[in-house]
Amino acid sequence: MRLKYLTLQGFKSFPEKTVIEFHEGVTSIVGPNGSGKSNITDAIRWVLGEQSVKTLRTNKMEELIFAGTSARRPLSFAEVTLAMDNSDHSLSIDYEEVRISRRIYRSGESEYLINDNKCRLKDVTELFLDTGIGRDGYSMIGQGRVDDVLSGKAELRRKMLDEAA
Amino acid sequence: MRLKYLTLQGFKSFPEKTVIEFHEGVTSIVGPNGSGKSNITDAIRWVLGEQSVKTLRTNKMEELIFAGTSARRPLSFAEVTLAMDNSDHSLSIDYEEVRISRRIYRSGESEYLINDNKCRLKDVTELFLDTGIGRDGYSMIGQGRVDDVLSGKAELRRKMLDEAA
Amino acid sequence: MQSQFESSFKFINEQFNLVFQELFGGGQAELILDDSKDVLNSNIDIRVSPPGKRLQNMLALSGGERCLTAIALLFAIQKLNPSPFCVLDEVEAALDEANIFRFTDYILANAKQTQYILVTHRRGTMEACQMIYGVSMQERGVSNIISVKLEN
Amino acid sequence: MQSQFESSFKFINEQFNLVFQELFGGGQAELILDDSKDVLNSNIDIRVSPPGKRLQNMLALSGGERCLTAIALLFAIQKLNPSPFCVLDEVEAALDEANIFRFTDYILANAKQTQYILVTHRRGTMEACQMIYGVSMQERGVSNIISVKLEN
Ligand SMILES: Nc1ncnc2c1ncn2[C@@H]1O[C@H](COP(=O)(O)OP(=O)(O)OP(=O)(O)O)[C@@H](O)[C@H]1O
Ligand SMILES: Nc1ncnc2c1ncn2[C@@H]1O[C@H](COP(=O)(O)OP(=O)(O)OP(=O)(O)O)[C@@H](O)[C@H]1O
Ligand SMILES: [Mg+2]
Ligand SMILES: [Mg+2]
Repeated sequence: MRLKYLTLQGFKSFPEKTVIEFHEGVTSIVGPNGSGKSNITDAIRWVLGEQSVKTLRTNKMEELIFAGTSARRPLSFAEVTLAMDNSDHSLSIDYEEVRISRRIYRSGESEYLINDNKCRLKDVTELFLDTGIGRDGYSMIGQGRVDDVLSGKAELRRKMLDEAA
Repeated sequence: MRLKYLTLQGFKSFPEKTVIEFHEGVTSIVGPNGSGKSNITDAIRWVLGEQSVKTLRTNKMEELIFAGTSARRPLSFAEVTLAMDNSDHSLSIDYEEVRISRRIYRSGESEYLINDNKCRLKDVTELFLDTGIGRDGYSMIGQGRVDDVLSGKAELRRKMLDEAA
Repeated sequence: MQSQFESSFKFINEQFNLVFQELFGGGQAELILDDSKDVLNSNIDIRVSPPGKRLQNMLALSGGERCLTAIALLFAIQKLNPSPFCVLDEVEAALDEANIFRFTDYILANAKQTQYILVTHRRGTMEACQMIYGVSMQERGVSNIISVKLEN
Repeated sequence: MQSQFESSFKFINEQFNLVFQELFGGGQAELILDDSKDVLNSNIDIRVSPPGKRLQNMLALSGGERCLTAIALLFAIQKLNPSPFCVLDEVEAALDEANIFRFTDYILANAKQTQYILVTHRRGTMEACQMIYGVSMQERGVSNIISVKLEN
């Protein structure tokens, strides 16, 4: 399984549809303070099913939607899609390309989709079971959180219990 | 009042007597990870009377004494001196140069000195009253602690109460 | 007591906005008391807006914006009762080059009244200093001061 | 349950020491259970010694040493159940140039099995990447992706 691309629209500081392609190897994201780098990592966490507003640096899920600027009006929904190459069939689903999408509306209602078909959060989480992807603390480290790896002893114990080596 | 020099001996990773002169303007301290930069700022906090072992990144005060390496034996005491130019008499003491020293022995006993005369911690703290120097959180910021300025609301309130503008 | 608190609060608040604009090159910053009837026990809220952005709660700020806001508040508080020296240990680690530049500009502009001692890894900060001490461990586990470079 | 825990613990412990030596260029690292009779509820202690230094409790480590130790433990845990991708947001901000170099060497050596996405301000990290995306806010408050540089 390999990441192919991420699309954001109306998510945080990305009002316009934005596509980020991922290639083999190492990709870096650079730019000035406040330009939107960590917002991209928030988008990846969110589309994979993140439920904690604190982790997403917001008060309410609806505040993830583009809030407008002095020159642009606020938008009414946010959508993020993460596309993966599944030609090695490591994800137990019958698609060559697997696209996970998540939407949120101003009403607070949130939708998940797998390859454009609506589904539940449970379907997304089950898809990634045993792949190492997903919301445990070890495949994504947020800004300023690397020290938590040393202090998170309970999480480390849980991880050791979950996995047979 | 102006800082003139700092001497360390047997303090943390400085077994040999080391002198750091301070000039007007801006001085920077640079060097690889683990080389001893933050130990220098710990020495300044300690000589000014710091009582918290946690702030000094140690378990016990005696552990501030050079603990030895594979090639050197541990030392039996640590001493730090901070010298200041008091020609403007902003410190209410009759010296042109004021030298504050602090020593600690393996026994845990700690001594303070002003211009080589033994004194109590209280004498040191009183010397700096109303000068802005000292152990309140705003003249020295430790590594990784700058965010505490935003979250330390109780300390900010206390500071506002202490000072008439 | 209350009037003393209020005058310190007002002073720091004004300075906070001034220093914030200097460090961010614009925008606004303010401290807000959530209970103006009982100021001594009231909570202090911080509201800032970086240039061109809407007023934010602190959560939505980026890592660098939050760091620069903390530095602005620190400098504002120092103005209330300036210390003759100030020691900062890698406070600017999260800043980009442009913000490092404004940070060192502020330090240089205030270096007549305050002696600054900055521990840093950032090139931009080193270049702004009059005096640079290099610390190294040529002998393992033993720190020594190796070089002194006096700028113009 | 207990034997499963023990085998994961042993695996991560071995990897932690290996990765630590790779990132620090020597030294030692280990995880210690303070109650080997009741492993499932025992506290996990971390003991490390950077090259040439005595075994330390974590408190005495420097900011950069602590950061690099955290990264070593993270990479060791990832070896237990490798994820196809790994997103790191400025984890290497506290490291000096030499440690950045060893950090990126490790990443490049593992880039065949794992796709790494690194948000960074550090020049050394940027230079090691195959693909660089620049994010900017030419229009205030609006992010856009401006450049893609495909390395050799
Ligand atoms: N819902 C939203 N609508 C519009 N803008 C938003 C929204 N949520 C967050 N932002 C903006 O995103 C910016 C923060 O972006 P981000 O945290 O990604 O910066 P960054 O590039 O990681 O910067 P740094 O290098 O300082 O960490 C904030 O300044 C905020 O204005
Ligand atoms: N009592 C002691 N005796 C000997 N060495 C000590 C003692 N206390 C601390 N040290 C050493 O000091 C080192 C840490 O130094 P310090 O925190 O000043 O590094 P630094 O230069 O600030 O690095 P960084 O850039 O990573 O923040 C530790 O590696 C530790 O070995
Ligand atoms: Mg960020
Ligand atoms: Mg340090």
